[in-house]
Amino acid sequence: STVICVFEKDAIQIDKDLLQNSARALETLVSVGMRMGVSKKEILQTEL
Amino acid sequence: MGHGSSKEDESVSRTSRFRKKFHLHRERRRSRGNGSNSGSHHHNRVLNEEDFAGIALLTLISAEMKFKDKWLACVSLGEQTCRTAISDNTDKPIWNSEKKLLLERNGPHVARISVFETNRLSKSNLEGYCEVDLLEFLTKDSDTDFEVFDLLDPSSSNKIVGKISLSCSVEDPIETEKSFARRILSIVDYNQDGQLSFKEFSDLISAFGNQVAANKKEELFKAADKNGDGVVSVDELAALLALQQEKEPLMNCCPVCGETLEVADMVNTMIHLTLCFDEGTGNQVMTGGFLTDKQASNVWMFKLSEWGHFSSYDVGLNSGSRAHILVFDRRTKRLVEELIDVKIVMSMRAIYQSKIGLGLMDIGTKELLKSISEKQGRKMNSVESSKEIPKFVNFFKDQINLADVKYPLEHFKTFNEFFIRELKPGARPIDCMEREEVAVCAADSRLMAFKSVEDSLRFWIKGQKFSIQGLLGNDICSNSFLNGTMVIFRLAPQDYHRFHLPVSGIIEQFVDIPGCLYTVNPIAVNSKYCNVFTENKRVVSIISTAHFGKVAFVAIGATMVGSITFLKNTGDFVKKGDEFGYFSFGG
Repeated sequence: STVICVFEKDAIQIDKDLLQNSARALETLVSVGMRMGVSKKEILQTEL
Repeated sequence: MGHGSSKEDESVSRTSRFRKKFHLHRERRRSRGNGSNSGSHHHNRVLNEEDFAGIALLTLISAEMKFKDKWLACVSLGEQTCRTAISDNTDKPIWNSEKKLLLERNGPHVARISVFETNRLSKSNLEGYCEVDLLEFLTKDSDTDFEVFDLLDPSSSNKIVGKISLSCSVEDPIETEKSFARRILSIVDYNQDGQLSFKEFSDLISAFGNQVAANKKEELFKAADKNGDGVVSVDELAALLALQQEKEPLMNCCPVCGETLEVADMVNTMIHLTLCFDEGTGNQVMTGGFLTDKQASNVWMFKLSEWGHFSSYDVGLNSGSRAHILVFDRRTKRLVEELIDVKIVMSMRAIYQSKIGLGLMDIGTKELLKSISEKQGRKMNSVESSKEIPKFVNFFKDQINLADVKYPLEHFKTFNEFFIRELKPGARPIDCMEREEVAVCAADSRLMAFKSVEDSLRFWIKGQKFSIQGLLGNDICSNSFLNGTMVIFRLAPQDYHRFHLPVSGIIEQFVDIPGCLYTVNPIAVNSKYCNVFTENKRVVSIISTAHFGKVAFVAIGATMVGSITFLKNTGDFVKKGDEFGYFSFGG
């Protein structure tokens, strides 16, 4: 079974390690509740 | 970098390769003048050894066996293996199955033909075989179109168990070129008039992955339109492709399978595309894509997923040879191996990573997968199934932490109850619980994340029909999700099978999408022939959030584990980390 989450464009910044592994076609073993990413809106507000 | 001269060299070598491979073609073309129609589709059987390159059409016509059964025949040539359909119950099976095979100058030329007696749900038995030297066959002068070969007993080569009739001819290269042009023309010939307007021609150039500028397309179109009638005919297109591909290749990728084409080799490009266009069109009566004839003759139905050997975990994975999938463990920051029986890997590859998927899936496999899953669901809901729990725990002893499980094993009355086991509170700490702008993982799983759909297609999902719209279905207006970020959580058999909410918000809607129950194993996801995410049974929920806008949460069922249950309802306010639902055995 599989779960897929789709976020709207530019809504989330996925954690770098997850993106890096995926770009090497390497799955990352994770558990429920582990951090996945942060809202981009939040990042923009912090930067401002 | 000496670009100019190297290009010249490349051009010379390209030309010489072309000449070498198809020199007969050139000879014949010259003798016929401007490539006028031969009138014959297939070249005469008599060939020289050096002409042995191109596409051969092999037809398995019929056989005479010594008893009645349902028969199938396989042909193996080098790495190509294909099989006929299964005959009626008879001692004189008739297949009339054709297959185009790639013949290379120095490649394999001895075809092995095996005949199997078969029953749909039991293993097929090899009854007889013969080996045919296609080179000898094609170079022999013969008055008949077909030849009869003795079928030998596999256990004693002196014993003859039957006879098989077959024919083989090499497709006329001019005809190959013409039919190739005809086929590629048909891709974009929207009004089906057999000619290409400029718009159609322009789309064709784009379909080959060619990003030539608009003015260049016009230039090419004018060059192709020899008689200046404003449209490009089959002959004109064939001529353009043959000439242009040598100068500046137009065809960079196959519009059927997406594979990058070797731009330097027109012959191989043409052969690749011709074979690719034939698959799945009904032109090919034999089904190909197998690795061996034994595989091709097997009845695959029970090997379609990693769940296929579920009831034999105690003997299966431990004692068999294994393959593995590498996964990066985020917690320990180490690469770990996920073991999987090599037989299952092999069978999944043969099914999901070959074009047989296109054929086989159409002959009842979808229904069979559903029925197997439903049957398994009933079994796993029975009290007897609880006996499987200790075996399962023992098999995955390093990967299931019983200390996390809310109840002791004796609590579970059926295997399915154990399968959807709850965990103790706090067993899965939720990251930054107080900060809703931080999203968390939705399942104990193997995760893949991509910033865009394009990235997901580049690195992971190879199914040619994948799209966000296809994943979410037509009931959900997915404009806001197009080009969105995608995160895939793949659960393995041993995992905790409840899924949780990655974000906080309000559940707007649930949409059930019926579908198949293909495996979701990477082997299938990485196959260009299989579209598991857009064809499998799934439920799409939309969560409206303050920090992420709308989030689509798609729970996808798979072989055996096709039952999806939600614990929340439309309108519920949910917090990240909350239990959202679970997968269990069933259809």
